[in-house]
Amino acid sequence: QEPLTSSMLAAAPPQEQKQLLGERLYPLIHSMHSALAGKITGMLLEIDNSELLHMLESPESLHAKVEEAVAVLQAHQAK
Amino acid sequence: RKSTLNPNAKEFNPRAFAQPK
Repeated sequence: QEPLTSSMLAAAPPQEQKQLLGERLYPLIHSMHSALAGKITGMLLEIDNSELLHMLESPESLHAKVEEAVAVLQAHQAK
Repeated sequence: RKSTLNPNAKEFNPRAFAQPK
């Protein structure tokens, strides 16, 4: 699968852009947190597309943001 | 530092993992 680029994204309608990003992010997130992957991906998709593209290219950035999402979810569920 | 991530965000539904009809 070829890398997702900003020009590929720009050619798609806004809602489709998020779906495209989600399709790339989901398998990566699923390998870290299989049970929460759909929820975490949904949370991350609210971030700007340019930042999401950066995360797809930077495993460290993605990993940090996924861990942040898990912490937010756990704090939310503890309420 | 407070996270900007929203725990009430809509869950992502991947096409690739969808059940075939």
